[in-house]
Amino acid sequence: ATLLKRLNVHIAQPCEQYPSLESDESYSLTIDSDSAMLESVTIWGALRGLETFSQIIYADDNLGFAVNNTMINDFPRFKHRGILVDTSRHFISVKTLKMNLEAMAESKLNVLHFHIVDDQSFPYESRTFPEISLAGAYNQAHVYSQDDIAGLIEFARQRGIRVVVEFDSPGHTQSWGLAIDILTHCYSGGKPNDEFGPMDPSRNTTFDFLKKLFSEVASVFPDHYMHLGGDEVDFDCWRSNPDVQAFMLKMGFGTDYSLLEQYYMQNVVDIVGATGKGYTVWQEIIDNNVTVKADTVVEVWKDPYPQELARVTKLGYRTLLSTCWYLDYISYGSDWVKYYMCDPHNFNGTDEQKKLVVGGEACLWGEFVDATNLISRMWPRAFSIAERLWSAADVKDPAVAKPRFEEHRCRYVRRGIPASPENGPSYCDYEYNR
Amino acid sequence: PWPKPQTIKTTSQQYAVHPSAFHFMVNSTSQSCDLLTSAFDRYYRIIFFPQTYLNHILDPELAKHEKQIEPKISLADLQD
Repeated sequence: ATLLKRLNVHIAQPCEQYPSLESDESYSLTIDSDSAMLESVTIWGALRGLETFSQIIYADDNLGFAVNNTMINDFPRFKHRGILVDTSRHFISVKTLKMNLEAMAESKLNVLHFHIVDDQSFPYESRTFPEISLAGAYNQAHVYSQDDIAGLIEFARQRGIRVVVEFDSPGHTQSWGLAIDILTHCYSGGKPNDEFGPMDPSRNTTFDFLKKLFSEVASVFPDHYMHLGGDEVDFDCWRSNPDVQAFMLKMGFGTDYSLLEQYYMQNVVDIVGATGKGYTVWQEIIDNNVTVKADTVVEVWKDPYPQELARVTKLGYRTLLSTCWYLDYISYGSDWVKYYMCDPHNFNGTDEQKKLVVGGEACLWGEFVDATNLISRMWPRAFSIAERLWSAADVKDPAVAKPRFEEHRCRYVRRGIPASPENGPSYCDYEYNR
Repeated sequence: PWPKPQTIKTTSQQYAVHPSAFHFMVNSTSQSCDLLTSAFDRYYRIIFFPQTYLNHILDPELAKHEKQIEPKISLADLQD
């Protein structure tokens, strides 16, 4: 066999600092002499091509390592190929988050949706409001410092992965209110009952606080997009509060609290829009008729997802699908097959509507997940989403994909990532040994 | 590969790849940057020393004490 001496890499454009939703990740790879060639338009395409190159080299009894004569032309079907990680229900160590970013890069996933805070804890250590994590984190070891976050963003950047942070409100904010009086005080029997509801839209101080917080967040996270959440707002506490009731009358909302939610979100999207950022939102924002910027990305998470996708794209918004990729639901057997069968273009719509679907996200919510099981629960099940979002639409037969799926799992195990067995009895040449 | 590339053509012709004789190169007419050179370092390790790769990037201090697994075939064996 000829000895392959080098891989020549040619990138047409100057390197960009950070990847974006518009990044070109195409590449071509040719191995037909003692010098191989990897060509791409951008650095991000070169990173994808290097991953492919690493995967086609194999151990050979006679040659040590070998690669076959190969020609590849490759590009992603969708530009947003994400993973949601929830670090509020349980804290996830920085090292585990980095291992997950490495695992994402090895399947060409390119967005970490960092669901950093929620009701249960607020581990984001804010420069402007350090008191929130002091009171709202589980404890002071379970926080992400500014250095931690900068390190994660850089680790992701090196792998062509965007970090889109989510600060979900007005619901899912119990941990925020432990330090700052921004939540609605709930009443029963005409008196405050020491319980708190969603953020209080009737007070200007709520929005003054959000302006300062989102201004900081916009400067810390370089991606153009910030996820603003907006899902699952419970109206009961708003209904009980006399100040909120008076505000409803003043605003002419009657008793329709979805109008109050709409008012809140309108303020939030305007605040974030003023920072120059774009935003991603859960589908409820659109369901509730909030006016959003034209470049807003809407994430569909409810069933029936074909109808939801059709409705959101008909309104002209770019859309992500996550409904069928909630990896926190577990069952006995090969979960990956049902994830593999789900397709973001599975809805009735025009070609223009289909073009508005920019990708999707696997979601691993953290109620029963921490650093002990995040990697093995995420992988290899997230392989399905990676292939669905990268490969051609007709690459969809799980029986055909199964041997490659098995090989890729063993590749992860060999590289030190504890991806769990998903197809029943089997073995890897190199088993996990740690 | 996973995910499956849009188009891939292969033949049975093999090329040997050896850690002592293989280099990533930036084409002379191409752009280069720190992202690319650090990716070369990573992928060299992933290809030739996968079992120690993750420790190297997540725990560099621990990795210093790990012995690299040498390839079974020496470069001399491959000279012709």
